[in-house]
Amino acid sequence: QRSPLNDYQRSKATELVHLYEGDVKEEIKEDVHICAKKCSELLDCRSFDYNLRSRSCRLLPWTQASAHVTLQKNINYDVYQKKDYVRDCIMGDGVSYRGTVSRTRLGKTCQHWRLKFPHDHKYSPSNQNGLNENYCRNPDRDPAGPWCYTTDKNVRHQMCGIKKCEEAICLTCNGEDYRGSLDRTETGRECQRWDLQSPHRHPYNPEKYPDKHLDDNYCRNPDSSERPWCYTTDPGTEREYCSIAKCNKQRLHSVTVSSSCFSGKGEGYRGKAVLTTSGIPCQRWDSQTPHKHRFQPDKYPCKGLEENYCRNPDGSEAPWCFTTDPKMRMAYCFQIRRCPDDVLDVGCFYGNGETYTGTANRTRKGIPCRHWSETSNELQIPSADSLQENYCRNPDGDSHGPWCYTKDPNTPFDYCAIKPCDGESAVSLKEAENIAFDSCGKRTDREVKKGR
Amino acid sequence: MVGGVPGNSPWTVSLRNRQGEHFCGGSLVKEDWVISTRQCFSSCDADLSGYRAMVGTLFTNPGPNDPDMQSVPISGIRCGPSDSGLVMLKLERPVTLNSRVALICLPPERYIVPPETKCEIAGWGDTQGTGHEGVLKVAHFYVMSNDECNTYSKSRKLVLDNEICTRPMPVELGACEGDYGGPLACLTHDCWVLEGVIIPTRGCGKKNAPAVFTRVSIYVDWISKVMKM
Repeated sequence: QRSPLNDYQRSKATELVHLYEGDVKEEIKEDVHICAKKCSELLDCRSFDYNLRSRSCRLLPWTQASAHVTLQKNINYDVYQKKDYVRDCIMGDGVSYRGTVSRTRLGKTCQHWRLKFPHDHKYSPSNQNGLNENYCRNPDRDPAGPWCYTTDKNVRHQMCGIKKCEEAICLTCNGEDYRGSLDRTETGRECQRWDLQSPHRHPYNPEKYPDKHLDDNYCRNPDSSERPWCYTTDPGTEREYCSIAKCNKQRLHSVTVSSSCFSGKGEGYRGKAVLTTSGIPCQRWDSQTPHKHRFQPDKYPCKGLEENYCRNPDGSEAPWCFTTDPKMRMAYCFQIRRCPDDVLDVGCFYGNGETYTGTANRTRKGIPCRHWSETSNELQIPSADSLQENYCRNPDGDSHGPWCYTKDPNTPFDYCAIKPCDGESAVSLKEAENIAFDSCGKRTDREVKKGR
Repeated sequence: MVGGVPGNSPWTVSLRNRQGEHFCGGSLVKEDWVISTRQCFSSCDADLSGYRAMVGTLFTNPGPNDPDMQSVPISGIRCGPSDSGLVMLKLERPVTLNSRVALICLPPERYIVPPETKCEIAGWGDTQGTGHEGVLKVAHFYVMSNDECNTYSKSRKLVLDNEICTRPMPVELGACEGDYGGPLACLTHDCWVLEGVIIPTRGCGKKNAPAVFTRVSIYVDWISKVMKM
């Protein structure tokens, strides 16, 4: 039940551009799987691009590693390249390796396979054996992997030392950050592509989990398992762990560690809060009562699962814990203060900042402001002399202070990294006056008939 | 919701994570905009792909064939002024208004809700065993002035001007885990108005203690600006 796409590495929204491509390649109007099958059947096909609009592909004799070829962003295309050509590790003994390493383990330059000098040999390059240039290859199935004859007349041949995919990138912690290209499980089963729902249906659609890097059919750990795993192409085995070497250093790379407040999702929170937001004491992580769970401290060494402290070992929204209340399995610790993610403030403003004339030009998140003259003026603010450059201003009398249009398309406007000069800004409140509402806030309240 | 009764709150939104689990509440202020609280989200530029807003159902886990349920992906998040703790969530497409789905009004800018105004909170949060699991629950409260609210704390100012208080109740009644971000809706001139947003506080539905919410009227100008842009 393997897909022909399993032999390919996809680069989304990208196309392969050859400097001297010309107009030679034919477009094939086919499904992406058929394109993969056709490319796999052709010896000189190394990749194909897939046009998402026209639903057609072009079979290409090059990859990103070829001369005069570059990868370019293009939202209309996905590029699929044969893994053997782009992976920088080897599977098994590396017979299928088609990468471009051309130096030996000890740094000697490889001899071109077509040359018989300085070392004479029996191998002749052909379309089948991939003995191109002077790249490391394994034409004799040497168990130690790819090798080459060297240009040093005193050293006939040497191993290239290309690592096996199981060892090329090691695991820190539970391997949530693993981005390597191993695509087999510990029992040797081939992994199912994350973007396919066959043979196993699953919730881990890569589009839904962009931060988990669910690339191709590579081993990953999107659900805080003990280590990376994958669904298998064997219909009888849903999922299995992958066997990947562990790193010597064990620490989380991508989280900010703090103990007084929490940043992001709080995976780096190492404080001593032991109650949930509603005040229920937390269960100890090393205990299985009242709630049985998988987050045993010895299996999750980097998650800080000490005592009964609130932690976030699974990428939830915030630090949490299992509670000591048998009726409530887990609860968040939202009472922990969130670390301010504002940038350092520049100067201060009085009142609501309408008179601010300083030169702060970044938002509180550090996003650069757009020039006032470049904006489409969505708020129809009359032009004024004070709207200079891209400085933070308050031309609409916003009660929350100076602001600006930002350069981030996801944040049309935001407040600036400026604080009120007089500390806490005074809030003026208004008593009820004439209030009128339109159609909002209406609902049908039905009387509940109490039957017997 | 601790205490309270099953009820109808057509502007109350259930926010769902990538696993489809309810994690916080929200209020529908426009067909494609929901207000909630910052504490429910990892950051002001959190990647919310896979997150959804669910409206039109009374059930925590509605069946796939629930005719009234609408589930729309959340496409963006905007954080409110730093002291507000509010967020606005942009929906990928507008929801359809009907008898089960309605907008809640916004209060006038900087409006103070008069004490004794009748209000209600709604949510699918934890009930702490008080019953009616799995359905939307509501609880009624009466507004209390901030000055009076502050008399309940001897040591420090309990509420700030950008917060709103409700009168203590003699029974265990109030918001709990999963209700945060939801509405404190008050009836004014025959319209339900979003006067407050439920924020995480220590304890659930404590009796004889006032409840504190973010006062929405202070941030109406920001809300309007976000929707306008």
